[in-house]
Amino acid sequence: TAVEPGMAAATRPLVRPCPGRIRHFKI
Amino acid sequence: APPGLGLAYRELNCDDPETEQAALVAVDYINNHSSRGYKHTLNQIDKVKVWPRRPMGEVFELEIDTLETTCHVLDPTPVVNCPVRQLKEHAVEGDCDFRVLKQDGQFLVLFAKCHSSPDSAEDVLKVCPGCALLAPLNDTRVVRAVEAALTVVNAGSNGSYFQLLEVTRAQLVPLPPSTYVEFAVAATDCIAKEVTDPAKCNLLAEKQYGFCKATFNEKAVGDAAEVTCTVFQTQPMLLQPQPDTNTPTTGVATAMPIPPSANLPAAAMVVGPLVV
Repeated sequence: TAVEPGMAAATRPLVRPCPGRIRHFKI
Repeated sequence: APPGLGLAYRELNCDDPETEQAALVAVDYINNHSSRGYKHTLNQIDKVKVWPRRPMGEVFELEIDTLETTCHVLDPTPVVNCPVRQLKEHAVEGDCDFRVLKQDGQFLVLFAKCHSSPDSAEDVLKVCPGCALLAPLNDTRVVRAVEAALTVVNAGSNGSYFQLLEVTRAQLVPLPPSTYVEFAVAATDCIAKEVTDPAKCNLLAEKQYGFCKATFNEKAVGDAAEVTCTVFQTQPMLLQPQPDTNTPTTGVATAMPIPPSANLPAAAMVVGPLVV
């Protein structure tokens, strides 16, 4: 299967890394 | 099947509404399936992986941090209305792993494992020097305080004799020297004013739970115990929470004052504060 280089990276949505927001306070 | 197929998980933002929905269902699950301790509230979603599931649906693999609230698990107050235990009160956090199935738009908890731990003494004293730290529940001063408080509760009850269910937290207060305790109780088939042997009392068929806060001062004349209790309306046990039980609308719908029970006199519903 031929794949165009760079295609996957270009179309992948930007996902903010975890962890998520702190709702109260961090112990 | 060819190797490698179906093994990829979907990446999702930890703050994505879909992730949060799964997390709230998961936290709701532990609150509805715990019979001891306090309700917990979602604090932070640490990790999420969404796996495809055959023949249909997706499984959310979640790592979640929770915080203890001041509501006992038997308290029917929706967790959205429960205040988070503050740092100066010696906060407690929960670390949880969940697997939540999403199928046909509905969430179902498949697996739940939580471990709770109190904040360190150093951290508490850093934000509040001189504040009371959590004490071991088997400390003799704690046991004595609970016994004295339970005596006060039953002396003030015009209805059922209340039996101790569990001691949920205790703090040794330095000034004035006293012991602060919180504990859960349950109404029995004995009349408080007439009971001779509490060991022979049985919990009511329709369970009636209560939650008490007490301060016990050993040095005071006559061992003073100041107690405040709230008795809850019987809550039906859910085998599996509905997917939308965590939504604010549901919470508001049930966030109302607890009506008096049919089988207890109104005076017994809220006891205290009483001082002996």
